[in-house]
Amino acid sequence: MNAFRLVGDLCHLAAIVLLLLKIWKSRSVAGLSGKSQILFGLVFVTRYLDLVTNFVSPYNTIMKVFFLSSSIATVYLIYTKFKATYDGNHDTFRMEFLLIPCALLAIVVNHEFSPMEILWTFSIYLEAVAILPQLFMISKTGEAETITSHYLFALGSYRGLYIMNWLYRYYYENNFDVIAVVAGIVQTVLYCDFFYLYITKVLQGKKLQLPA
Amino acid sequence: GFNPSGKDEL
Repeated sequence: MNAFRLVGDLCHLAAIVLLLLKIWKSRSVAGLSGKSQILFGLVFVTRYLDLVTNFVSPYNTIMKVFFLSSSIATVYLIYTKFKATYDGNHDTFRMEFLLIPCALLAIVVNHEFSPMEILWTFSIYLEAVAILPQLFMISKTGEAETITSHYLFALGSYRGLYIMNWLYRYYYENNFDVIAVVAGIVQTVLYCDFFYLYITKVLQGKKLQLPA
Repeated sequence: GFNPSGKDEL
């Protein structure tokens, strides 16, 4: 474990907590893409299948359980409890345009052609693009609530910090996973446009509004 | 700990 990865995990945790707080305090899922949350749930389910077979550390197990349960809870809140506030008309990104290419790529490009490894690879590829429905929805509505933009900033930062973690592990632990690194770079790059808006607007106290 | 795949990241 290194500081980059620890802070990255804490940013990821903060993002998920921020999202739950936003939903619970505002009693609304307005502006949230249920499709992105379904994709994140799928990322965790396919990545953490080894929850009971692979024991790494208490920290690893606890975080996996929290990520799994919180992502499933978020999907539940969006599609059942606060369904009335879900803005389905703007959450129209076609998930199959992400699921099918990620599944095909995971079958073709992986470290080992075994069910667990292909599912892990699928979860890595899917996580890289899972935010697209949410970013697409914001581009359609033209704005995002401030707390939603904090959520996105924390979520985007987590994988950016993981890139630094991979650099560190490459140089100091001789540990390198090209699939995770390439997907992680793609994932972080997808947030760049949002990072620019967040830093130039939200941090200046303005609401996140996309140029019309 | 028991970790055959060597995957130790979240």
